[in-house]
Amino acid sequence: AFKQKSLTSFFSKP
Amino acid sequence: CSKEGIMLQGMDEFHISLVEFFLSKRSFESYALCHDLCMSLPIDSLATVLKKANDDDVCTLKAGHKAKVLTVAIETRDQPWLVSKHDVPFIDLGSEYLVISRIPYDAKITVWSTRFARLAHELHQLSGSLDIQIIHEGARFTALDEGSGKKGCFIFRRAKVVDEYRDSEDDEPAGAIIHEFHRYFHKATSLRVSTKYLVHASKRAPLSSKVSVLMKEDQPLLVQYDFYEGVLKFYIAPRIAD
Repeated sequence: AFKQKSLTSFFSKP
Repeated sequence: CSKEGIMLQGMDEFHISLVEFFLSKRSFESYALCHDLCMSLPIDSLATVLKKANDDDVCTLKAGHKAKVLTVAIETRDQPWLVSKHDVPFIDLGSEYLVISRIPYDAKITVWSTRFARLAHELHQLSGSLDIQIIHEGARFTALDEGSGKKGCFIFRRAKVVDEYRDSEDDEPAGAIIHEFHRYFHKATSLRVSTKYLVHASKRAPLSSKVSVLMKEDQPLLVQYDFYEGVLKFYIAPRIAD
């Protein structure tokens, strides 16, 4: 099964 | 806004796709800036205001040091006394802003943007997700319809010689990748992404005849259009095996 990742797991909040 | 130009960032509500749009100051008739400025604007309101301008109109965007609104003045080019002014109030985006980490990509291909748009559209008809593989010899975009078992695949082979590159769309060599390909290849890479978001990114084909796809394993896919006035980037979060 594949899980859709969110961009928040790759890019940080300022 | 910086001394180089305007950088715009927007993201969908599920945080799957992020758009970064850079417009160089050279794309403006005049560009003046005292210091860097960061504004958060409701894109719908900005679009509504900008749509009021005709193609030949002059649009002036202004914001002061501690401003709470962006003022858009729309001027008719041959009737400079005819000006309409619109304020777009800032909003608090808070955590909706992300700092994009610049990473070294393992592979990059550059293909004709119209061809890319077609493959995204065709594969979206088959499935909600697709696999992109870039190997030394070329690239493969594959989608599988689990219900019917139908599989769609677009293959791009690496252009063997620089001569395969053509500027005119009519001379497009079938399935060829533009020669930049090998320069950015470090290792075989594959990613799975949602076709819906790829379709969305591929619709910007009118901006540039070429589009680049950059990948690194388990990192967001980057779809990039370079053009004279700037660059448009789409980052799409991958689907990763559980």
